[in-house]
Amino acid sequence: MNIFRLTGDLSHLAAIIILLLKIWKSRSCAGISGKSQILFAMVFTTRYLDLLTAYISLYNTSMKIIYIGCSYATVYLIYAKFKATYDGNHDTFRVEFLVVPVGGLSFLVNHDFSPLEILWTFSIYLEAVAILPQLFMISKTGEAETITTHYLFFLGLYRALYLINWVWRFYFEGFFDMIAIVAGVVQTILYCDFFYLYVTKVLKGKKLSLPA
Amino acid sequence: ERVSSGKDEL
Repeated sequence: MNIFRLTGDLSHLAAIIILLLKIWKSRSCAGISGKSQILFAMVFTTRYLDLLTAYISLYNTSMKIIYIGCSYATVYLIYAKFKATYDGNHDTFRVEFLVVPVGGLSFLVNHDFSPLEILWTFSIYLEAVAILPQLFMISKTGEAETITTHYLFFLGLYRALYLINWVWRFYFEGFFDMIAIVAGVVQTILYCDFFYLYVTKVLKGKKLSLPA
Repeated sequence: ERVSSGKDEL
């Protein structure tokens, strides 16, 4: 465990908690893509099935349980408790265009053709693109609440920090996982445009709004 | 090679 990995995990945790608290405190999920949140719930579910088969550490197990728990809680808030505030009209990304190709790819390109490994690979590929419905929604409405941008920033930062972690692990441990690295690079690239807007607008106290 | 159960990263 290096500092980049740890801060990456904490950044991921911060993102998840920020989103959950935003919805809970405002009693509203306006501007949040329920589809992205369902995809993230799928990501955590398919990746952390090894909770049932392998024990790594107390840290590992607790974080996995927290991520899964918060993810399902978020989906519950959006689609049940605060359903009336869910902006479904703007959440129109066709998720089958992500899930089907990602499912196919995880069967074709994986480390081992076994159920658990294919599901893990699926989760890695799906996570790389799971934010697209949310970004699509923002591009459609042309704006995002500031708290939503903080969520996106920490979510993007997490994978960027993992990239540095993988460079570190390659040099100091000789460890590398090509699937995770390539997907992680793709995932981070998808946030670049957003990072630019976050730094040039949100951090200067302006609301994130896109030109019409 | 790092396969199947026991991924240490989240």
